[in-house]
Amino acid sequence: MNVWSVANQKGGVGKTTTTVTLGGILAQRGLRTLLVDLDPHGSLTSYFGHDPDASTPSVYTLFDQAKTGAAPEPAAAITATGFENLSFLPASMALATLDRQLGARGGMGLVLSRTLQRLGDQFDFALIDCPPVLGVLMVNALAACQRLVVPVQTEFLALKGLERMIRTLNMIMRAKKIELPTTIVPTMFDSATWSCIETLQVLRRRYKPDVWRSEVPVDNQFREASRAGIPLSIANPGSAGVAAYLRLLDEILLPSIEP
Amino acid sequence: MNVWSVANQKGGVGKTTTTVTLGGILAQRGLRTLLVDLDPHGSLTSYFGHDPDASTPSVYTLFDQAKTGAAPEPAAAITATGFENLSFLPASMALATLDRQLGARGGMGLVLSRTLQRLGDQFDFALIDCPPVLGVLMVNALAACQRLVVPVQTEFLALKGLERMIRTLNMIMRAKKIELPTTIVPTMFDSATWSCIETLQVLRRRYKPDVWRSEVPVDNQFREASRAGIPLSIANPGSAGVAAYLRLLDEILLPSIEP
Ligand SMILES: Nc1ncnc2c1ncn2[C@@H]1O[C@H](COP(=O)(O)OP(=O)(O)OP(=O)(O)O)[C@@H](O)[C@H]1O
Ligand SMILES: Nc1ncnc2c1ncn2[C@@H]1O[C@H](COP(=O)(O)OP(=O)(O)OP(=O)(O)O)[C@@H](O)[C@H]1O
Ligand SMILES: [Mg+2]
Ligand SMILES: [Mg+2]
Repeated sequence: MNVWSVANQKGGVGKTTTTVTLGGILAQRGLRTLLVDLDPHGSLTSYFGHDPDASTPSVYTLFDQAKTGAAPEPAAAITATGFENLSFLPASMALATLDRQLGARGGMGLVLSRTLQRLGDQFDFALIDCPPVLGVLMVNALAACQRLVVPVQTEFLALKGLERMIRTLNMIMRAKKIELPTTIVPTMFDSATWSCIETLQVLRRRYKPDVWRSEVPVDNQFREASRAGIPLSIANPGSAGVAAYLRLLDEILLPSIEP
Repeated sequence: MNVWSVANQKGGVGKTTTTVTLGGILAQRGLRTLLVDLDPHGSLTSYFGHDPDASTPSVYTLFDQAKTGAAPEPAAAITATGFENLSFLPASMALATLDRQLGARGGMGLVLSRTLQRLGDQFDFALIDCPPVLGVLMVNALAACQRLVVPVQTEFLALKGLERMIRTLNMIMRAKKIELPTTIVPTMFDSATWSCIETLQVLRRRYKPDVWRSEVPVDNQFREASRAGIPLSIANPGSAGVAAYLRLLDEILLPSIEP
């Protein structure tokens, strides 16, 4: 199973939108796809009409089980999105308490990777929507994935934040002996705004090997799609936003589609 | 000293922009204003050209001091923005580790409120830029402020998230016996997008007494201002975005400007 994490500590850059849109494309191509909502705020969970406050099994349940030493039992938490080949593991607001609960206790960094290993024969692809915080949930995402996808809004504050985030992620990865290929995805690009063009140029220069050579344009249909609770790749596969994500997926996958 | 917290668990809704713009207006009116950056990602800190990774004293230092039982000593952490009457307490990336470090240990919810009490004679106003997570930093912000300002993007996902956040905040406030007047501020309103108009209508209907009766329009000058590191209220006080924040401030302050 291919596992990618979609992460950025800066808020509102398009993490959930990227996860849902790529997930929709993969599912339409017949790949059994699992989306994992690690954000206590639960945007992905509410995108598909579920309440992250509901007491149904969620990602939090996996950590609860792990605390007792038991192996994670994800079957009950897997939830249908209503779209073929697309399921998700919902978030719960209680995830916000994990860092406090676990404190300095070790050994909780592999809960998600153990969970996804148990699901290896049921899914071809998993995409992890990360919270905008670098804590135990982020460590779990880094340990569970084979690639890091980092959406970055093409604007100045987001660029400043990227430098720091990449530094911190590299620190965490070095400490945990993890090596991950990274794809930085410029999002919400508006070719009519000078600061977008300028930021994109700086992004390409500074992060040359890791920045995707194209960008996701501003496309208001993403908002309309989130209102309808349908991935835009399913609601309107011909939109400019989806076309960009199709190119992104092909460029990352092409050299290495798993047999 | 008036103290307001600017908070929303959803990312990218305009928390930092609201804090910086209101801060700029207050400073220009001659009020000695302190901005507090509680976000480990440090957007406000880097807005004013500082590095949240630098080892200078920061908000984190206050928690470090409190862990040893000492009273917080904020003087060394107060940093100039370069604009008259406007200073800030910088964030540090280490803030992201606080929840883990403190674990279930109690008594760390009042560090910020004790700090601001010590600064009562140096500042007239303090604005707290909150992180997109509900943890110990958020509890500190709630305990230290007299009003909660909640920017909400006028789009569907942000609306779904607001319901949950208000529920969780009310839970924290009830447990800590805190009562706070709340002002919900619709931001990035684009009158040409149908889903913005629709979301605004739902927002007003559902949260009637707490929603500000106007809204902050989409204004690309905010991005340009953040690139220049100048609050838009100082760079271009005549812009549509600043005009909205001027109205907001007057409507909140008018009934109760402190002598
Ligand atoms: N390319 C795009 N063009 C226009 N709007 C977009 C685009 N991508 C995302 N959006 C919109 O921007 C807002 C923020 O996106 P999203 O919620 O995916 O960001 P996020 O990084 O997941 O935020 P958070 O930090 O809260 O998790 C949403 O309203 C979404 O519909
Ligand atoms: N009214 C507005 N019109 C247009 N752009 C805006 C407006 N308000 C904020 N922005 C832009 O939107 C982006 C997100 O704003 P900001 O960083 O203030 O959000 P935030 O809620 O603080 O995000 P985070 O969750 O990362 O802390 C920034 O690029 C900012 O310049
Ligand atoms: Mg998200
Ligand atoms: Mg912010």
